[in-house]
Amino acid sequence: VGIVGNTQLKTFGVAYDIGKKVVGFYPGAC
Amino acid sequence: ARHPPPHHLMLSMEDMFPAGPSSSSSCDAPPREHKHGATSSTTRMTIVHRHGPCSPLAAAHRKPPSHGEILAADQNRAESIQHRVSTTATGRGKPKRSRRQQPSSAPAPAASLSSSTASLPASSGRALGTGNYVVTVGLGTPASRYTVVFDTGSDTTWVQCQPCVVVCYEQREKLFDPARSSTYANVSCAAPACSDLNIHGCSGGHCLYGVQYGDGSYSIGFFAMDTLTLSSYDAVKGFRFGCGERNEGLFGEAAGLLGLGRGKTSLPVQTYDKYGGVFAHCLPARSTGTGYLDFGAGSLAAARARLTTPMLTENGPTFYYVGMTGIRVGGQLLSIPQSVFATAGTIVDSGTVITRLPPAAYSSLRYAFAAAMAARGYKKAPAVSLLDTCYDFTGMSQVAIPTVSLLFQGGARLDVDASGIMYAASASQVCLAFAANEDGGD
Repeated sequence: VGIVGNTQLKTFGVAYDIGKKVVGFYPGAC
Repeated sequence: ARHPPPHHLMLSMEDMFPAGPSSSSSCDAPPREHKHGATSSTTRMTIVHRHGPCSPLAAAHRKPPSHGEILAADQNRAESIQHRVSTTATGRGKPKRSRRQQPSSAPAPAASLSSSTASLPASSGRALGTGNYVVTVGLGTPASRYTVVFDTGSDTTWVQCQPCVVVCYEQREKLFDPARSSTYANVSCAAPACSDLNIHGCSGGHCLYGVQYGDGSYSIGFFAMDTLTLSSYDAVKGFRFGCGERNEGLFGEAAGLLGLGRGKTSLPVQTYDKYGGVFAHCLPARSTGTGYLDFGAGSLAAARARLTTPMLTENGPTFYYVGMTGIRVGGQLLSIPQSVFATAGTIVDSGTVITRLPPAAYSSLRYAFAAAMAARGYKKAPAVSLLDTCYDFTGMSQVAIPTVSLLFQGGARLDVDASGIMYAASASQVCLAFAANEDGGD
């Protein structure tokens, strides 16, 4: 399995919605 | 240098080095709790780098881990995930049910917890790779604070507990003591919640949990309920977690682990009625910075404004699978067949440091990245552990690197920040922060 690790996620907001089954990425969140 | 060429990012060397484990920099902003956004249904926790100056655990590290140790631990973590995924897919690694499910005639807890190793593999002594980010939670009444690893790759939250019947590793904070909490209760064996555990047992009517990782690290103890405090204004009553009485593995000096996966015992699933199964995190670019972990509807608002990608749930109940479709380097879409990504799938894991790609995808990324760097005349440097595309930036204050974007189903795009494209071991060894899986089917 490919793995998107935490280094590449830096500064991005990563949102998880288990009910709606979506993952979102938004830049410049922190 | 202030104006990078199109599809390039400027990487500040000064910014890179506070991210290293040998940093002695001070914390940019002390961790704090605060409400944010328009909705009061969102609660926020602060995320800090485990080895950075903002971490409550930082003072305990007399000798911070080397880059080699961090990357070796990360390889263990990735292998552990590969193991769990592959064994789940074949059925070989389906969660074991404890043979110890006898009721009141069960042996005393100490004996149960000791004998439970019979169903666990011998510890290899290799690290789970506890992830590089931690959050602080409160547990019990009155609440005591515990710094725990924040992990979207597993479900069950646990902390090391008094009286630590069998064994505990060294941790920075005091062990959680159930006897000092007025709201603590063990989960009974008959409770449906006990059956939610992948590995469970019973002792004297009390539900026992086991959390076993692919590398041999584990935690075993009583499955319990108590109040979990996420922030000064928000608490979860009756939160079910593991009170660990036998814990082995290299979990650093964290008090335990916060499970954020999709399984029944995870925090987002247990708090589904309160937060709607929605949470978000942001990891800081530097180890001196702070990020956040939000729960609640407000945390998704920003993502909804952008494109989202489907969470692919058919592959198993725990991991956050997404569909990766492509990679852009310097604005150019690489020629990688869709089947390369589809063969094994992709997960998002907060506990893995370096992104792992199928070999064919990594090869294409490395080739394009190296070509762009060569065109700008940057000098190559020896590999660092699993990172094989490295550069010597000695004497440079800023470096122009090509942009890297990861593309996902539905049009979502991760334009990787400059701090996420390169991993700096030293000025003379700054490496492309991606690695290849061993096999295209991994």
